[in-house]
Amino acid sequence: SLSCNQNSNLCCRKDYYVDFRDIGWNDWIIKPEGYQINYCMGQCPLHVAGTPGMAASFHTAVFNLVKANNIQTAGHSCCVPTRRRPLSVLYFDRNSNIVKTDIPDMIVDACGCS
Amino acid sequence: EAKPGCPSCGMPTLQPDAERAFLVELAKQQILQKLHLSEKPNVTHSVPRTAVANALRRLHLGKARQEGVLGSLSGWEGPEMDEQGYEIISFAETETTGQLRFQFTRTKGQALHIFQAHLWLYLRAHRGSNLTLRVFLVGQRGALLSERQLEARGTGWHTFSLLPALQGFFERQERTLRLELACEGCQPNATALADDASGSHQPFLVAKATIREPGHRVAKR
Repeated sequence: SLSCNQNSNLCCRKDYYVDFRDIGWNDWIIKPEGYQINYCMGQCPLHVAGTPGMAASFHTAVFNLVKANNIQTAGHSCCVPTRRRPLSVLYFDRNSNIVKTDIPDMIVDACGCS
Repeated sequence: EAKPGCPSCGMPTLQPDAERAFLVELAKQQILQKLHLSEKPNVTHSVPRTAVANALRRLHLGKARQEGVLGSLSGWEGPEMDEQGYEIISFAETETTGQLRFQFTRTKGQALHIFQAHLWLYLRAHRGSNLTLRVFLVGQRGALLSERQLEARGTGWHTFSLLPALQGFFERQERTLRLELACEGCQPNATALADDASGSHQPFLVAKATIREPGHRVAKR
């Protein structure tokens, strides 16, 4: 998966980190120190539809369909998360109990074209 | 060639400050929503850091020594892979009557399903003394929650399983749990916190649970 930079319009992962101290949340969230709120952005022209970030075979399958059916711009491919991971949080609730939980699929690790 | 604006939707690129404000707000909403919280908890009374450090250290040690009883704080899959598992550590407030009081909060309509619940107690005892320690639920006609005969290894921490009785407490959506201790063979003040100014011997309760949202269908595979 590509990380976004200024030189490309293609589908990529834009990283953004929110430090809990900066937003005054470090008094109740013990761990982690911050949250990586990454997101996907960029174009998915047909020749890269189904690009990796997922199985290359999927890309080949989509590409063959495009060629075989001469699909023009009727349908289009979108830049979406293709791999995510959980966010483990250790925090104080309002009774000062410590709660630990893993929030599934919270951090975008990779982006790809649908 | 990178054109100005968002390459996905063509909207003009946000100014850095506007982008930051938007993403910070989004991050806050996502985290609160996933933790089933309507707002940032206002942490009322702070727990002594030594008590927190001690509990986290014990639970991690507990993983090494007693696999399956306490597990560890790092990573735990709830029994239903598609349910979010929770581990709750609640520190006792000691009342003048010697009872241990624990406070819990529950969002309306949420069913907290407890899988494991253990009370951690710091006991002062002479090595080799035989003790019988009972934990009662105050209120419900003093229901006996847990009883252990133990040969003290000297002063130290002991755990008491509180299930299945505690399951009923959480299903009743109550907020305050009061426990009473009775000990045969203990020296006076065996469990007292009198001289525990630092809080490092504060009793605590560890529960493992999953939260079932209203209308949650457990898909049995």
